[in-house]
Amino acid sequence: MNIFRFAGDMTHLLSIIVLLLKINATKSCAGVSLKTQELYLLVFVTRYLDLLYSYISLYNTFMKLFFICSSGCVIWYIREHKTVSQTYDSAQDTFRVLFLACPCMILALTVNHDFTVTEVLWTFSIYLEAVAILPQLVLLQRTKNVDTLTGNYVFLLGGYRALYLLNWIYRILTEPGYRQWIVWISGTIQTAIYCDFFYYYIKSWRNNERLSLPS
Amino acid sequence: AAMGAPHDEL
Repeated sequence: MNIFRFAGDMTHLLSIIVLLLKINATKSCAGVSLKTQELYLLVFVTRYLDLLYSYISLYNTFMKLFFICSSGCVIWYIREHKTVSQTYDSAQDTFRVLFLACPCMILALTVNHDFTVTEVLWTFSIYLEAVAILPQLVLLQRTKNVDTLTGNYVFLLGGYRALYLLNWIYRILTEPGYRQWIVWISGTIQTAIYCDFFYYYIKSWRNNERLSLPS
Repeated sequence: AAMGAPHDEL
């Protein structure tokens, strides 16, 4: 564990707390893509199957359970909560997620470290996480005024994987023989997808104006 | 994984 990875995990944790805070405080999920949340739950469930058969540390187990439960909780809020579900804009949240999930599964079946069920699913989760934010970014372009908390949520989410990039560089420099091409390339693509959002987010923050992505 | 190391990152 190094500071970059710990900071990355804390940023990821914080992003989910900000999202839950937004939904719970405003009793609204306006601007939040249910599709992206469902993709994240799929990412966590397929990545953390090792909860069933291996133990790494209390921290590792706690964080995995938190990510699975919190994303399930967000989905419940958007789908089931009597007030929040009224504010979900399904007409705007129309990204075809199968166009993301199927190529990721095909790629995971062909490019992986080990052709076993758990390893292919883990690889699938790595590829899927790289593109899971797309429905959310498309929704933000469609909903003109992005509220601050939703903007902060996406910013933190992008920041966590950027911190992981620093973690991988640190591990390459300090751990001879450390090679994780699949996560390195996926993580780089994932962070690259956020660049455009980062640009508009930081610009709106500096000009102290409302965040709005050009459609 | 083939390298033997379990996936220790989240």
